[in-house]
Amino acid sequence: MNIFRLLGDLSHLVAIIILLLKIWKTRSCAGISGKSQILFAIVYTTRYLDLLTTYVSAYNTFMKIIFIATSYVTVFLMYVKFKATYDHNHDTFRIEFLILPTSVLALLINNEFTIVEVLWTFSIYLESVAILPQLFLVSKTGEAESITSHYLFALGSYRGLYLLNWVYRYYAEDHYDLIAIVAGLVQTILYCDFFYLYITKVLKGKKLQLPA
Amino acid sequence: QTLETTHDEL
Repeated sequence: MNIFRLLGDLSHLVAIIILLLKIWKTRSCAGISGKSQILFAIVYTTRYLDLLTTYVSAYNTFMKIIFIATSYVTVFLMYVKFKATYDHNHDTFRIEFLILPTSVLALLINNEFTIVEVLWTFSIYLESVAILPQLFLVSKTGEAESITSHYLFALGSYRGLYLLNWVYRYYAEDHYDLIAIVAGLVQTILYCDFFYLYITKVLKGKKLQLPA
Repeated sequence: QTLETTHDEL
């Protein structure tokens, strides 16, 4: 564990807390893509299957359980409890366009052709693009609430911090996993446009509004 | 690099 990974995990945790608090406090999930949240639930479920087979550390187990549980809570809040506030008219990204290609890629490019390993690889590939329905929703409505922007910033920062963690681990531990690194790069690049708008607008107190 | 299938990250 190094500082970059710890900050990455904390940033990820903060993102989840921000999202759940936003939905709970405002009793609304307006502006949030349920499609992205479903994809995250799939990502954590398929990645953390190793909870059943491998023990890494108490920290690791705890975080995995939190990530899986909160992803299902979020989906439940959006599709059941606060269904009436869900922006389904704008949340029209077709998730099969992400699930199918990442499934095929995981079958073709993986470290080991076993069920658990292919599912882990699939989850890495899928996570890298899982935010697209959310970014699509923001681009369709042309704006995002500040709280949604903070959520996206924390969520995007997490994999960016992991990239630094991987650079560190490459030099310090001679450890690297190309699949995670390439997917993490893709994931972080997808946020760049948003990061730019966040820094130039939201941090200056303005609402995140896309140029017409 | 060893092709270990244990993933120690989240």
